[in-house]
Amino acid sequence: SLYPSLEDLKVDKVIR
Amino acid sequence: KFTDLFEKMVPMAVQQSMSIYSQRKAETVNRLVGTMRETTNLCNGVLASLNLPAALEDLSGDSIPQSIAEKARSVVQLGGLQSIEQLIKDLPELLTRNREILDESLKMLDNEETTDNELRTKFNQRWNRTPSGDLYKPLRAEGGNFRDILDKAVQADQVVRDRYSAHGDMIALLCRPEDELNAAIPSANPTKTLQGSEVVNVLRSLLSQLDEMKKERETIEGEIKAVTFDMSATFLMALAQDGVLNEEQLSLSQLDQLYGAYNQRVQATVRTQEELLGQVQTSHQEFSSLKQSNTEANQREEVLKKLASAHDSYVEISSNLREGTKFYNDLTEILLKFQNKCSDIVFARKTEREELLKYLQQS
Repeated sequence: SLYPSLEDLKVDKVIR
Repeated sequence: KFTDLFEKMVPMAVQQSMSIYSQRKAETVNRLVGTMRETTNLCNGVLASLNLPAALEDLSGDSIPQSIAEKARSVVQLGGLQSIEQLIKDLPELLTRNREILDESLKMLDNEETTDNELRTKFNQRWNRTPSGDLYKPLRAEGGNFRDILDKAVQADQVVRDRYSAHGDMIALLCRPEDELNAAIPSANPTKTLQGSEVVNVLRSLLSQLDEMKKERETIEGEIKAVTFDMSATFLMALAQDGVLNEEQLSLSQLDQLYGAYNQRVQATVRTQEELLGQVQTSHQEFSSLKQSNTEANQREEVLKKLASAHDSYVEISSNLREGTKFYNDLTEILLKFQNKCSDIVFARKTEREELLKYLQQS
């Protein structure tokens, strides 16, 4: 696809 | 009518595994669908460069070949030039909106850090809290990642604009009324009666097989996108039985079960295309040698080729613009979450700062 993937940004990371 | 609010609650390990699984799944779907779309684009490009199917329909040499007329109608139906021009015009605003959210977020961190440093200079070691600069490192790293992503998006926008400027005129021509379109296509004296020749029938059969193949890809894409599977049970069971959760192994084996067959079908359709296009190239050479080639016929063929590829570019540009618009809107949501994270931590630091300040001024 032309635009960068946002998939890994949608993974909600827990802030320690 | 009691509904247990905690019904869907799962251990953190399961919740995070579900997130990663859905990311793996999205990547699998995008790869399979992307492969088919790229392969179809390649097929359309080759056919357009051979002026197929138009060359087989172009008997009278002065009316619009049926496939070109159909392509013109479909571009007009899809919104014609205006619809892509509007989307292209919107891109800069979408980009700016995202940049502003990101810049504001990072500015919040900078401002708070400046104040923190000033007070540290003023109170020296009595200002004993962790420096804001250290605390904000992860958020700034995340901000840097967003900046890279936006820079890549700007390049993608440029690719779309270049494609549009390369094909805009021909797309505009496709959108003209039929008589103007026809007038714009150089006419050539009628093609020698090639109708009966075997090579025309072979080419027609190959083209219809290619059409069948492309339709089948749409079906496969629909099926792939319809696949759903709830991994929570699997993850919960694994965690319960072994006390540990090997997300990667569980996800990959499940994804293979769900998409392995589709992967085969995608590879098969790619191979089918290679075979069919090989035969098309050979038959087309024979077809061209039979056909009379003079300047008028060649000029006409060049314009028909451009019109066919203008349609394909229109379809591709539209898809790029839909993808871009979705990308920017999805990114805005993610950046708003990032902005909240920044404002939360800055708010906490300010509160803490004021308490420390009060304490120091009193003592």
